[in-house]
Formats: sequence, structure tokens, C-alpha cells
Amino acid sequence: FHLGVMPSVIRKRYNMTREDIGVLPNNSQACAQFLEQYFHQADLAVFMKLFGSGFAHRTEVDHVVGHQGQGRAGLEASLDVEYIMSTGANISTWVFSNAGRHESQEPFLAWLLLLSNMSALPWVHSVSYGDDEDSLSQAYLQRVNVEFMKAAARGLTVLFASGDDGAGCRRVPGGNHTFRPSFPASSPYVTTVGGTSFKNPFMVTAEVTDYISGGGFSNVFPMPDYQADAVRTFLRSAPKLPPSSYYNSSGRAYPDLAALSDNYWVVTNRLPLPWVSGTSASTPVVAGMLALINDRRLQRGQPPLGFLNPALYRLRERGHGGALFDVTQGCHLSCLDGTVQGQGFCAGPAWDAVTGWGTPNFPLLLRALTAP
Amino acid sequence: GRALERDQPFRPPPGWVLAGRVSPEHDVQLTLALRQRGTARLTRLVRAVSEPRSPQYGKYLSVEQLRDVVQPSPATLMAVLKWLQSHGVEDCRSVATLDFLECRMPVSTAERLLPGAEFHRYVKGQRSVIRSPQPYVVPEELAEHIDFVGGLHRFPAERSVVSRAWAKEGMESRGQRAA
Repeated sequence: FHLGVMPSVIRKRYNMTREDIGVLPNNSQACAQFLEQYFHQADLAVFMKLFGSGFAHRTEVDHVVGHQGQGRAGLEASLDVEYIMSTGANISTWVFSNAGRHESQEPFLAWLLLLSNMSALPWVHSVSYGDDEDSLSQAYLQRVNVEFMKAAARGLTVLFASGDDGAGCRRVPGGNHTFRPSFPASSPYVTTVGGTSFKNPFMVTAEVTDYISGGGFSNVFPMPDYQADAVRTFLRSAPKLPPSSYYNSSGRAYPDLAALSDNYWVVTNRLPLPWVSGTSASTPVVAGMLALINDRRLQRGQPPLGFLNPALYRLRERGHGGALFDVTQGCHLSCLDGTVQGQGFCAGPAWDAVTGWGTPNFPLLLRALTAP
Repeated sequence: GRALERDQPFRPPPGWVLAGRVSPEHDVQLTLALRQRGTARLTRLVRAVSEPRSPQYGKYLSVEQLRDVVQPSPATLMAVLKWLQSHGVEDCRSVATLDFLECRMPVSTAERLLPGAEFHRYVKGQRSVIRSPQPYVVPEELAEHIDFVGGLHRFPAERSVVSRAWAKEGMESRGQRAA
């Protein structure tokens, strides 16, 4: 029984023990902020005091890149830092703070420039930010996608939240609706994290979809090879799919995996705040776990995970199907019209466009991703 | 000239209010995304280092090795620098991979450099940004050397994807009403 998601609940659900903490000094993880979203070290200390018993953890962020304002703490920043440091426990943590120092700077672009300019970076990056794909120019989308390829070539694992609008919705010329994919979630070179809820909201139970969990198909980027089999199986076997006019079934499909995204506790401005939700919560949770897996890989002399998707989509065929809890119940939101009636895609066995491959079963995921 | 981002909608997010033209002497900072070489090679490299079955799996590139793959051609660097210098733009800095240039210049220079651009100030509470509601063009001969110019149209992120449960309840009740 619990009164909301906190680190102990996450660690129990995903089978993380007190021994599952980072031990290497040269491993690190990061989250990036683009609003004037500042985290406060004091909030982290209060959070860990309230919720961090049961596992060794750090109470300070090691490195802030950019401007750390003195204003009120932001909910997003508090959430990201507190939860990446709860699953990626005892791992050195960085915050990229990109509020846009100059009035004409684009904060997201400023973050990409930092990645291109720093020779030593954390191996795992968690970003809870997205735009509608159709709100950005083709030139910008294609170039930013190449920036994620650059990060992948360097071995960085870049995670993006899948968004909180389900499949999304857009009215196209002629008055019809289509779903509205989100970017960077739709980039084929990032790992996109969707959201789930507990089946019983007050117990550590199996998970169902969180109906806000962003998911769908890019209208810009074609489906990458690594996911083609999984996505085609979903499209072939799903009992009910939205009409094909609502989405581009040959586009990059997302999310890739998921985690709990509902009913979190966050400490912000020194106050514990309940009922915080969104894929902003699930993304740092997964990021911290991947940073912990990097810790174990580095201990074994293996390279960091890097761009995860090619390995993630092969887990089942390599006999590691149990590494993720398959979420098979529930659907997410979409257009409120007479055709789809607010329903987008639905979860099902194996990969689906609401929760991807499902949520981490940490010990088995660790075993799968450290197997020779 | 050629519009590099003709399809970029200009939409100030809710709450941003137009506060008028920016004075010609005011500085802006523009980010030029220079056309990269070797993107096809980069695609192959990413596949090789990320695919567990590949013999190259995990053999990641340093930032210097990455620079050697993606850095713009000498012709691109030459053409862009010559163009900037011809407008008196000298306060520029590059990145380790040499494929971005961040340049600071007065608004009057930026508007000559990128015909069509008109810099206005938008405010929201204590925050203020400078953006151009009008599309920009670059000289035809530069279009093959620049992917886009940042700092003109896109506003700071408004949508982090955190939501509170009460907001979700709102969506649910809207859904029920629609049903």
C-alpha cells in the first residue's frame, strides 16, 4: 500500500535492491532544463531525507552547466533531479540549465551546441521537453536529428519524454483530424519514454497505460530498420487501430519503452507536493536505471550503452523478453471527434505505440544489457 | 535570396506579447547551422557503434574524431566567413565540431545579413525575447552552405511535459463531456 509514487515504490516495482546503486566515480548522468526551471540543492536534500531511506544516495548535484538562477524552484527541474538521482542512486549528476542567456538565443539549440562543444559529457541524458513536429521547419528537424546522431556516435544515451497528449490531435486543411506527433520524441536517434499507471493506484501492482502517454508515428522521419519488425507486428496484430488516415504507419514509431508516470511525490521550494504526473516523471526514472547499468558495464570493462534502441529492440529475440514488463492494458488519448472518440492507440503484447516494449524489470534488464 | 525555413510557422506561445521593434543598435546572437560533410558516413558509424552484433559495437568516437566526420567543407567555411565579414560580422565563435557558428551583431546588421528578418521584442512577465515574425532569406549562393539560422523564429520551450493530476482530471472530464 502507498500514498503515491516515491523512490521506494519505484525501486520496489522495478525490483531494485539497496545494492543497486552506483559505485564508480567516473560515471555520470544528466538532465536538461530549457525554461527558467531551476532546481534547489535544498529541495533535493529534503526529498532524500523524506523519501531516500533504503538506498545510498547523493544529496547534491555535482555540476550545473549554464546559468543557475536564484528564483523559485521549478517543478520540472525538481522532478527530474530528484528521480534521476533515485534510480541512478549514488551516481554523479549534472544539470544543463539552458534558460537562454541572451534574448535572441533558442535554449534548446544552446543545449545542442553545448553537447557539440564539450569533450567530456555524462553518458546518459534525460530531457522532458517536446514540441509538435508540425510546428518546426523541415530544415530544423533534419539538422537536429543529425545532432542526435552525433550524440549517438559518441556513445551518449539520450532519452526524451514521449509527451503528455497521447497521440495528439491536429485539424488539417479540409477540416479532418490527424494525430500530432511530438519532436524530439519522434527522432529515430533518441530513446523515447512513455508512461504507465499502477492498475491499483494505491498498491504496487502491475501497470496499465497512462492515458496521457505520448505515442504514435512521425510524419517526417521514416521507420528505422531496428524497429521495423516490432512495429509491423503491432500494426498487423492489434485488435483495433485508428483509421489509417490519422497517422503515417511508415514513420518512426514511438515510444520505445515506458515507466510509471502517474501520481509522483516531488519536493519543490522545500514543500512535498503530491499528484505530479507526466512522462516528465518516467523519463528520468529510466535514465537513472540506464546510468546504473552503465556503471555495471564500465565495471566489467564493457563500453557504455550508447544509443540504446538497436539493442533494446533485439532483447526479445536474444531471449531477454522478461527484461521489460509488458504493459498490455489501456489506450491513450487522441482527437475528440466522432471517428476515434478520443482514443488513440491501445497497448498490447510486445511493442505498442503507447508504452513501447513496456517498463523495466531492473535485474533482468541489467542482465540483458550486460550479457556478452 | 532563398528562404531556408519557409515552412517554419511563427507562433508566439500563449502569454507572449509583442512589445515593439528592437532598436537597430541592440545586439542579437544568431546561431548558424553550417552544412555538415559526412552525414552519410555518420549514419553508418552510428549503426556500427550502436548495433550489438557489429564488430564496431561500443567503439565510440571522441569529439575530435566526430569533428573529422561532420565538419563543414573548406568551401562552406570560406563562403560563410566571407559573407559574414562583408557585413562586418566578426564576433563569432565556433564549436568543437566546427558545424555551428554563434555570431553576435547589431540588429541593423542582422537585418541586412538576412533580408526579410525584422527583430521585435516579445515579453511574458519578467521574460523578454527578440524574434522575427517575418521569414528570412540568405543569398542564393549561401543556401547550399547553411542548414538554418537559429534565433529568429522559435520561442523558448513552453512545453515541458510535466503535468499535475488535477490537470489530467480536467482532460478526463472533457473527454467524458465529449463522449
